[in-house]
Amino acid sequence: MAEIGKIVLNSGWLAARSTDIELTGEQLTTTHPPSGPSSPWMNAVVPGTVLGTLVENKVVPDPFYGLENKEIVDIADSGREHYTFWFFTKFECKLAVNQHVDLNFRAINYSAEVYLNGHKRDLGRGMFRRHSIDVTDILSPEGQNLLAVIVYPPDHPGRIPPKGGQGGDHEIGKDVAAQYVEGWDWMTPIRDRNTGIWDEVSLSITGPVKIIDPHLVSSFFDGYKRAYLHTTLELENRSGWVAECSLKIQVTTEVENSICLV
Amino acid sequence: EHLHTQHLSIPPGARVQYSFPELFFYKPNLWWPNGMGEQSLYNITIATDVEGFGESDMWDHLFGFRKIESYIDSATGGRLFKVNGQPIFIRGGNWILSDGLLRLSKKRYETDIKFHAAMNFNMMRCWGGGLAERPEFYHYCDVNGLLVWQEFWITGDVDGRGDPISNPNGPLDHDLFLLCARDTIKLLRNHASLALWVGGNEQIPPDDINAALKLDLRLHPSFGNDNGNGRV
Repeated sequence: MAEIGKIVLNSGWLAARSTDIELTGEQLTTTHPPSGPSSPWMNAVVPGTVLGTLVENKVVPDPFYGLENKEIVDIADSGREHYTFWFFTKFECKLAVNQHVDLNFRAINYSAEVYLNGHKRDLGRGMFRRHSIDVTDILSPEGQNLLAVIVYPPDHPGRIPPKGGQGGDHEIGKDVAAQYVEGWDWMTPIRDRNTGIWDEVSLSITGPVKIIDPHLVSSFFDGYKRAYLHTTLELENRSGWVAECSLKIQVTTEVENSICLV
Repeated sequence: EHLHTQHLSIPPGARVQYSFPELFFYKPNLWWPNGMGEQSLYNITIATDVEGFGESDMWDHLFGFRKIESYIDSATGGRLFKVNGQPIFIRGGNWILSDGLLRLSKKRYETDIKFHAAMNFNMMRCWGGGLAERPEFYHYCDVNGLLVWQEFWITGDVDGRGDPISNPNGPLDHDLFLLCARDTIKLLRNHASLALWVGGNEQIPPDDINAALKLDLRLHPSFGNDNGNGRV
């Protein structure tokens, strides 16, 4: 059974260009999962970008060596579908009674659809936001789960003017995304505009009550002699009954290697 | 004093906000920027047990007791900083990201940030055209005493300047910008190194975004200046 806590999903990912895959997300995560890194699937870098995956698999050269960036097709010329990729992985997770699990994406650029065991969930737009999906009800009872994510590039990837320039044609600024990706005075244009699952993917397993976004603040009195720690958090009860909880806060400091003072 | 347990009843399906009674510390070890003292960090653990179930969730974070103030100096027009009441001479560097392909490994953050500390820097500015940096970045800034000046994603791409002319009113979806901003704040707000939020790169965001950010990031009234009880 799963232990309470976080499991990071940062290995075993595969990726493929969406135009090379004729299967649907439902099929990929039920009857027709990819068997391994054989064409058109390749080992994927997650977290990372589509371009990072292509570089890792030597499909394109590393853009940060010499003038090799020029060898990589820019999204303005290729179209957005060229850098629209499927990502796929499997994970084990078997819950005990009254346990719950969230699938967390700490950041995706720029939008995505998630399929888990044939069930679809949409993720909203925006490069700098976390997504958390309660997948308790769609986990496989056998424990082996199939996860596929199709990731779309920014809506406005823009075009790089012949002479380059600060932010290219500025189209990327229409989206909520990093703006250096059309090139800047210190940076070549990033050909996929950083499309991808670019930050941590994880599962968080909890019981009926989940802790959400604690906020810690200190205040000081008498010339820093007296200090107070103020802590606010949110709690979500996912059960169908009144949860009687004990909520505990503990502050420790490490005095010496692994010896802590409470 | 530094361990507190509270009983709560949470209705089914409810999401509630809760504040612990404040915890008292006498002369806590303060967190100082690089070159001014130790980067003392306390481990805060919050856990909840549910009757009839057991441990339900747990969260922990390294927390530094520090107070960071900044203001614009009327004589020079420059921004001055104080940490724990002490003025600090800022030796800063501009930071965009550690790799254009977002190969943002912990090891790379650790190495790069340690290198900045070894250069005797005490602040890094995360440029508005790049990333809201990741928790791993902030962790190593906490540990190495690098203050962080974090900008939101407003540059010349969204202010009507440039050739061709950029969109003059920021990103198209202001609500999405604010959703991302609020989520980013929640992700990073507990880091000791986080010193200053800035609307964008060398400019002010569109009026509605700027007003919303200022409102969301305003100091809570309880944390104002000395109100006669010795509060710093």
